[in-house]
Amino acid sequence: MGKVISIANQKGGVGKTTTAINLAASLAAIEHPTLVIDIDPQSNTTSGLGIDSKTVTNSIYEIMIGSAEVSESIRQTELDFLDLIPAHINLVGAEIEMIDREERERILKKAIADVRERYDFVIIDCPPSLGLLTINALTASDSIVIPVQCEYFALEGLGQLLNTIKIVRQHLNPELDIEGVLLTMYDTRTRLSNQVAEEVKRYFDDRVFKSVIARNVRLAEAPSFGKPALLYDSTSIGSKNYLALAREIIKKNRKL
Amino acid sequence: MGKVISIANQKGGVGKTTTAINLAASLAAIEHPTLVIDIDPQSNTTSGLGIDSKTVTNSIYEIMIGSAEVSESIRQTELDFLDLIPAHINLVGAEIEMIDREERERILKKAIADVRERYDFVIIDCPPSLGLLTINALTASDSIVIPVQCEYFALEGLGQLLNTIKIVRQHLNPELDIEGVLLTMYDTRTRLSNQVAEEVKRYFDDRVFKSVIARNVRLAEAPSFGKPALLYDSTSIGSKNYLALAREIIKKNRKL
Ligand SMILES: Nc1ncnc2c1ncn2[C@@H]1O[C@H](COP(=O)(O)OP(=O)(O)OP(=O)(O)O)[C@@H](O)[C@H]1O
Ligand SMILES: Nc1ncnc2c1ncn2[C@@H]1O[C@H](COP(=O)(O)OP(=O)(O)OP(=O)(O)O)[C@@H](O)[C@H]1O
Ligand SMILES: [Mg+2]
Ligand SMILES: [Mg+2]
Repeated sequence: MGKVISIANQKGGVGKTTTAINLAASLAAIEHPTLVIDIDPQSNTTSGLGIDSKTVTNSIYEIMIGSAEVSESIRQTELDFLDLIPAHINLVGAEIEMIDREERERILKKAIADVRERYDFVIIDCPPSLGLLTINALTASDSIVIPVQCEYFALEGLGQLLNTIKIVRQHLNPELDIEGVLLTMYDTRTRLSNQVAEEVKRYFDDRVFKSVIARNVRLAEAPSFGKPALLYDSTSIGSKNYLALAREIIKKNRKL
Repeated sequence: MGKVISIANQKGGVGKTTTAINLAASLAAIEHPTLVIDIDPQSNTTSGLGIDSKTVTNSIYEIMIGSAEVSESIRQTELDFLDLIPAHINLVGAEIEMIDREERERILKKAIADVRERYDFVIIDCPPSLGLLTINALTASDSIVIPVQCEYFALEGLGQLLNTIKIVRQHLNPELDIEGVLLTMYDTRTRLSNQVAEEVKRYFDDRVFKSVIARNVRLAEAPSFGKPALLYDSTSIGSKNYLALAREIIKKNRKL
């Protein structure tokens, strides 16, 4: 029974896409069949896995507006056990186009209902906003991973994000759980990283993953080769950090 | 005659807010009266200048929906010559609320028409999207500064941003100019920074600012004290980089 996990935080540049790609790749490396869905119009997860979104005909957009079946848009990646439903820039219009539709928040949930059975994990990369695309992802999810960059501005938006999760739980998805808060771009050399990490642990307590993602240039280099870190440089700290995160999530969901 | 400059790029975390705060502070330090407007619901520019957006009653939101005058919401900051119109989280609803209004793209332009005369520069910090708030900023602006983080994903969205600028020029604001492309978080030690910088220079040629913003932890620490880098640590590389950028923009606009 596939567990659906959204990677979401409206703050920009905190590591949502890097987490979606590398967590999904790590789960696949441990032989858990995984599907990653890119619902960000920027399509960074799509290109980070080596696919040019301009060449994509059936993306998550076509699925959400009903002009394509899910099975027509699933693509294989370089990794066994890892499939992708790509994004496309035309998702930019989706939020406006969905406004008048009935049950507009449940469009994604319905679209992936059949396919989730085929995977152990479904990972959804969200855009930097709390608009209808992210609401669709949260409504379709069992839980959310919240990447928090170890910097000051990243702390500011957490209250708003928790508020949104509460509203989604009340009206759209009572099962939505916090899978965990993930500290990203942690730089042991700076006082700032340590201060923010302490603050996040005080605020979230045991909901903070033990695995922390270090700031590691290999994670930033890998997408330019269209590969997850574990195919680009499996010895890198970044790749090992995400593998540890995958193991921690698997252990936590042992009943899978 | 105040020059209105938007700081915009839909890619998240590329340094829009850091540029808005520190460029505005540097212009003010060189005694050019400057107004900074925060139209991002995250309100990071507001808190980065020491104001808690939750305590704000008249923000840019009240101005755009017409329930407050501009003069009622302008606040002074710790710096002479620098004023702020703060943001508030209720801006999140603004995009939906403005959808049915007439000339919804020109709301901000009309709202600030009177006030721009009082400043040499008006700097607008935009959210990480190309929605109605950013379109309002581009329609109200003389030019745009495009921060580009020296990393791979930051390159991907530039085509879409240029497209949006073209559309705004054709339908809403024929005068909209590119003030310049600003390389941010440049790390001389990594090959990635150099590769991305070269690519940006090939693509934008002489529209790339000579001033480059180095990755400098002081820029990330300053907002937690509610101060621009200039007041937090004026000897830091980050503070000096933004002062150089301010001088470059002033020189370019000598006719002011
Ligand atoms: N741990 C890390 N170490 C070094 N660089 C990182 C790390 N995580 C992410 N990055 C880089 O930081 C930038 C921002 O990360 P990413 O694009 O994953 O964030 P995001 O939250 O998905 O951004 P957006 O809000 O635009 O969707 C990217 O250039 C990425 O390669
Ligand atoms: N030159 C720099 N050196 C080091 N850190 C930086 C630099 N510029 C910005 N930062 C830090 O990087 C993070 C992202 O920057 P910032 O918040 O300004 O980006 P943004 O584009 O405004 O993000 P958003 O898309 O969420 O609005 C912040 O934590 C900021 O403090
Ligand atoms: Mg992303
Ligand atoms: Mg910002």
